[in-house]
Amino acid sequence: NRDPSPTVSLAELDHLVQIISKSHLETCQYLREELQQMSRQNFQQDEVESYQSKPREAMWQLCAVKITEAIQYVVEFAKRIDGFMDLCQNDQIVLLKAGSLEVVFVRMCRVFDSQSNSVYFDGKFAGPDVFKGLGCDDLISSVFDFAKSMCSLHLTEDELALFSAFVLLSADRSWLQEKLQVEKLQQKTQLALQHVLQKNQREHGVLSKLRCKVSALRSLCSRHTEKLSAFRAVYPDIVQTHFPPLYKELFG
Amino acid sequence: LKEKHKILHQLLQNSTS
Repeated sequence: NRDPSPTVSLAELDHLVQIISKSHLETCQYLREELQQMSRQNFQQDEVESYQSKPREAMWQLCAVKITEAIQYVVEFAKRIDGFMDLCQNDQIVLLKAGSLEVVFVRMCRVFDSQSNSVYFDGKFAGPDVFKGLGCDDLISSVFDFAKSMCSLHLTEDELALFSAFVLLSADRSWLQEKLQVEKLQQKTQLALQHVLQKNQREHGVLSKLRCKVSALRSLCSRHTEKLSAFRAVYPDIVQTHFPPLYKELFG
Repeated sequence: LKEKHKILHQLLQNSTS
């Protein structure tokens, strides 16, 4: 719990909240109205089986495409965060390479239904069994657990936006050239998040719960990298020729 | 890093719509 920096006024925090929330809403892939209209239809058993009977490489490719689509929205989100584009190009790339998938996992709670333990994927709601063909049951189950636990916090869009920005602006990423600049941005974002949580009269524990989520996100992403390496070792040509180029750039 | 991340760099360069 750092003391608020004397250089950040309440007006500045309010402005930051506005900018980051607007950026989030403009780039969140699915609008709240669309989410409400989306039929909460789960895949039928025959559809689940059809995903499960896909060759492992086809399922990996499908998921790589979906992740890449989601990441493109995160890149747009980053570009609209106040101060992000003022960072040097090296640091913009470092932050997105390390943090874009983490933000995709954070955003997943918007399209996750805790009751049925399913996530919006490829047109309907999918439970963990849909992803069996990937051969990464443990990772999938951790991703679902993470989404469920994010949902249980019932974050508002403002809070989600600020937490996403906080994750993206992590100043402890390796290879940053202007660490101090990133640290300043992250600290301001954290103050804005605290400000919003206070304004929304959230209980004190939410911020510390969110801090725990940061380490959970890192673990999910490093396990994704491990699973990809294992997959690539068996199917190097599939990754090389069929995976989206942006996915390969980020995780290769 | 920029050289190894041409697509990401390009996405960052594209103006926001």
